[in-house]
Amino acid sequence: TTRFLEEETLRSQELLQRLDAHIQSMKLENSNTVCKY
Amino acid sequence: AGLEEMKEQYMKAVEKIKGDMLRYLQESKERAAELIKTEVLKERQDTARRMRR
Amino acid sequence: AGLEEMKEQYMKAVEKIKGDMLRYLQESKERAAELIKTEVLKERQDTARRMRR
Repeated sequence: TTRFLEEETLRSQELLQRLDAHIQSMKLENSNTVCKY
Repeated sequence: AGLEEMKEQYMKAVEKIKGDMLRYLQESKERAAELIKTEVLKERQDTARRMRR
Repeated sequence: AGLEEMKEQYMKAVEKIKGDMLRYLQESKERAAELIKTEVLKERQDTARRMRR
């Protein structure tokens, strides 16, 4: 169970990085749109 | 100004979604660990019962 | 037009987040099920060994 939880923690950290990337991507796109208009 | 405002609102909304997801993840991790422990314990108790018989 | 564009960008981000979350949760569920199966099998093999002895 301990090992399972450790791996889950690692996987959730990777997931968090991916979510942050999506958010940053949206932020950039939003900024570009604001500039454009 | 409207576009700037929407940009901030979208950022806020998406951060909130991330926060909710993380909380859910944490709970789901704890539930999974509990489930594993319970299943293994149940198996051990069944085993002990069978051995006594 | 700018508002529409931003709304689509937000929706896209939300969909990506949702997709990643669902994949993660599905994998977690499979890993937990694998672990339970393995542990239960191990427990049964140990028991069989002890009973033979």
